[in-house]
Amino acid sequence: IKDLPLLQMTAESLMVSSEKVAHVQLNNPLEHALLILVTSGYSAIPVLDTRYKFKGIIGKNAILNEILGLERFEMERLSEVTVEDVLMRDIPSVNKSDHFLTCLKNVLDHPFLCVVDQEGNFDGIVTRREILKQLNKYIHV
Amino acid sequence: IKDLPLLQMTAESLMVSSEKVAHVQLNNPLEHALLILVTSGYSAIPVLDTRYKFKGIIGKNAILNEILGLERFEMERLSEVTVEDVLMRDIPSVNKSDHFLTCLKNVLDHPFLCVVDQEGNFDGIVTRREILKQLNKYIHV
Ligand SMILES: Nc1ncnc2c1ncn2[C@@H]1O[C@@H]2COP(=O)(O)O[C@H]3[C@@H](O)[C@H](n4cnc5c(N)ncnc54)O[C@@H]3COP(=O)(O)O[C@H]2[C@H]1O
Ligand SMILES: Nc1ncnc2c1ncn2[C@@H]1O[C@@H]2COP(=O)(O)O[C@H]3[C@@H](O)[C@H](n4cnc5c(N)ncnc54)O[C@@H]3COP(=O)(O)O[C@H]2[C@H]1O
Repeated sequence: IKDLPLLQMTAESLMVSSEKVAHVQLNNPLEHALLILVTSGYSAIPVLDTRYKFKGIIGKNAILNEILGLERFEMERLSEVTVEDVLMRDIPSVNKSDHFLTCLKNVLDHPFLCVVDQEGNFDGIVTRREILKQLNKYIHV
Repeated sequence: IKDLPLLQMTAESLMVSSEKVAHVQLNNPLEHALLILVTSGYSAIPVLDTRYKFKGIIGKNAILNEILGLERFEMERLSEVTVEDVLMRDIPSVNKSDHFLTCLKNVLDHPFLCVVDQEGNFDGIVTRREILKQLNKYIHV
């Protein structure tokens, strides 16, 4: 592996910090989550609990799949089902101190990674865009 | 700019070929487009006309934004509005013969690029995932 300053970058220096990350809570109805997703424009965002611990992610696809009935999208179910029922839990997360290659490896299959500490506190997200920007910079040096 | 074999790769060698790309037609109702998007799992896909010429892209966000009324998502409008009414036309596209750096530059702000020829024929798409895979390979050599 090449010895590059790029590779020394940590998830902390790459991430969008938690206060800038749109998110929803476990107990929100899907209606609220879908509204946040549509107005923010994001396809998927992190889910936190009432103590701001990271729990997983939720996306438009999971919500729309949930309400897709045999004949139509059953919009009334949006107020009956909560984020917790549709939550995607098994998604990769990294630590603030993890390095660039760990982040790169994980965004190969995921548009973004969550940065979480040992206690489960949510620190931020590392996006494919940030990884690509850094690689683009490096390739032009 | 570094002199690398990676940089000689063309959009053609990077792309998912058109026959493997989910797409919809200009005249489809939004209901059909949303169903294709939800069942395929993709957030946005290309739009072609009846002669398979590339016209733009359509995504879940554009569709959901279109039917979001003051009080609720107005699902009945899905059968009244067509893809053409909600089409995103101003998206970057590249040629089969364009090189890696052109593709990289364009995926900095877009999850995928459309590969289109001079006559407007749709050849395929270049995804961020493919660009990241190639960069990951190169960085580990
Ligand atoms: N409001 C906006 N302004 C400018 N560009 C926008 C944008 N919304 C989306 N994009 C562009 O579209 C890409 C895909 O967004 P998506 O929402 O599917 O996928 C996003 C979304 O699921 C999540 N994400 C990014 N920023 C977020 C934030 N501030 N809060 C919550 N989730 C975020 O990370 C994924 C990858 O983001 P990434 O930046 O690599 O890639 C983004 C970015 O290049
Ligand atoms: N069925 C599936 N199997 C495995 N992984 C999946 C998947 N669906 C989504 N993903 C993963 O999620 C990423 C974002 O998908 P999204 O649908 O938002 O965004 C996608 C979608 O809008 C479009 N796309 C990719 N492949 C497509 C295809 N065969 N037909 C139409 N559109 C496609 O290009 C965007 C970027 O794709 P990319 O591969 O970089 O990134 C994909 C991929 O890493």
